[in-house]
Amino acid sequence: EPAQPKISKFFSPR
Amino acid sequence: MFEARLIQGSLLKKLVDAIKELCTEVNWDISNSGINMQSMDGSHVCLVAFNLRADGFDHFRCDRPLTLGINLGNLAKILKCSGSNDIITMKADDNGDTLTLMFESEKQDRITDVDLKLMSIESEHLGIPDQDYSAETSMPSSEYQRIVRDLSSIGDTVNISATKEGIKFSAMGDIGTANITLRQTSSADKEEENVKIEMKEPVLLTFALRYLNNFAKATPLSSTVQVFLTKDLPVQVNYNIQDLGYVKYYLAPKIEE
Repeated sequence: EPAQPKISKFFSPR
Repeated sequence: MFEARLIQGSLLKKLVDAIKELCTEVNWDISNSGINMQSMDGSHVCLVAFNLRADGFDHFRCDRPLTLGINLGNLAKILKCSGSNDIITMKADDNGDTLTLMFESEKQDRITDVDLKLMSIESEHLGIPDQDYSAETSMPSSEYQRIVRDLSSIGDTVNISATKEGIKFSAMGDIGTANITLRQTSSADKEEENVKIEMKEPVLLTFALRYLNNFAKATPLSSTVQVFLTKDLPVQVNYNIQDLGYVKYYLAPKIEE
């Protein structure tokens, strides 16, 4: 089963 | 002072219904250009953003930028008191702790006003980079809703691939597998009933169906939906709200470890 990363892995805090 | 009057008040109700299950406590950023929200869901796996342009309202006034901390569940309860043809006006003072909502019936013979208590919410704002999409698909929102719903009865995750053949949604589960392929069409009576696929490079991504299903709650807001797929990046699912703005959902792809 593939892992579910969090969205912050792709979009950085502004 | 913030004041906004929306003739088609049902859009606000539909918008809140489209996001309230993913995001419970959110900040609405109000400025003279309109209302913006960005929020992650509770598990921080997806991001929801909406924009309602000031010029989409019948009347819009915002003297200085405001942040309204809103419990969307409570706002949804209040909006249930509005009729489907009601005109909705929202008001807030610059330093107030409530958002006043006023519902006027079409004939303006019935007026409801409700004060919603605002809250202080700490939220993290994420920067969404400009993405060069591998594939962009536009389809009827009812089609998207049906695909993610149908595949949810097969499995928990979906592989979405864009190839020359079209866009393919595949789910696998204990009971078996299912594939739904959409091809580009141009024969529908109405332009928005067509499926349009613009592919720059083939792409394959895996997503949790639970979230894609949740995004379909925005179906009543728009007759079409745009799905943007980019290699190794979150999928973007866009619903444009006619003459008013948009709601966008981003979901992180599942990744093989």
